Amino acid sequence: TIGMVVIHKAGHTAAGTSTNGLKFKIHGRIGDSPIPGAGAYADDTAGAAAATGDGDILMRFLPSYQAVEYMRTGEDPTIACRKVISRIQKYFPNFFGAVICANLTGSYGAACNKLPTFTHFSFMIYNYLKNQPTEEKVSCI
Amino acid sequence: RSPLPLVLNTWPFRDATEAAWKTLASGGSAVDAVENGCAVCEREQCDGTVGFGGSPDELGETTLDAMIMDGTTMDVGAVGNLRRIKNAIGVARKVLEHTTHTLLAGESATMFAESMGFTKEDLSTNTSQALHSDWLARNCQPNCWRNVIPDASKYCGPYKPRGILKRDAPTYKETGDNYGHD
Repeated sequence: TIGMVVIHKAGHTAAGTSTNGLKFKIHGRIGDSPIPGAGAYADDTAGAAAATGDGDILMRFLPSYQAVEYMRTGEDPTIACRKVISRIQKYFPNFFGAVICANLTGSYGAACNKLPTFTHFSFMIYNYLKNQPTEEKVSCI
Repeated sequence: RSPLPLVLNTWPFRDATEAAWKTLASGGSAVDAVENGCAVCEREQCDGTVGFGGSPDELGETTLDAMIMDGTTMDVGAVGNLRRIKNAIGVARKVLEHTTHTLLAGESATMFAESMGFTKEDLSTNTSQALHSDWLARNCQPNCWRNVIPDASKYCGPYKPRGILKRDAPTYKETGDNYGHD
């Protein structure tokens, strides 16, 4: 799955996803990616976020919407992303998932749920401070 | 050297990041950038979890999910279980631009896409077909069924509801990216 968020100069935000979903899913299954607030979410008055992982679980917690709402209250993007992962961990400690978050000032962050087979999450960032597409990693929590 | 504009995307899909950035640099909107960025992975397949030729379902078919959201207008376009159309986020953009809806699904979403000028084509490849036949050869493991007969943790379907519903643990014990994800 690709989840992408863009914060433009004039404060315009956008978010999106595209995926071919879960391997060997039951015919007709739809995951979290196309669900606004789950796969991705954007609001010019707060920020934008996107998620990837086990869509059947993620969809139930609307992680992207929740992250944006945390940023609306002034939470740093990394903290907002971590809080969203923690909320899901309480119910599904072994879920596979990661979230990316960006606020209106261009700060960004990411978080993921630590599993034996998933300890770091890579994402891409591009802004004038980087002047090229740059891969960054976060340690899962 | 402001931190804006900003492009951020999951996983190290560099070409997608680059395409989004170039869209902004050439005067495109934030929504244009998201659409063009995600469309790169639909063409290039990225790590196999985006676009045609990946993640076959139980019948061996690849279907696509996508969404796009404009944070200025709060407009959303989305498609779920889109069949036989490669550019899912492009169709999602048409839902956003040309309907008052938010989400279209399945064969009906494919018909909408065709009416918007998208071409129908097979999304399967040798890779996805091989993935599917290997899965069939492993008695359809892992799968997404529970509380059914025959026992879904051992056999393929078709399945029927188990008479006395006993709570089953999910078929796949270990979670993690080797069992596929969204």
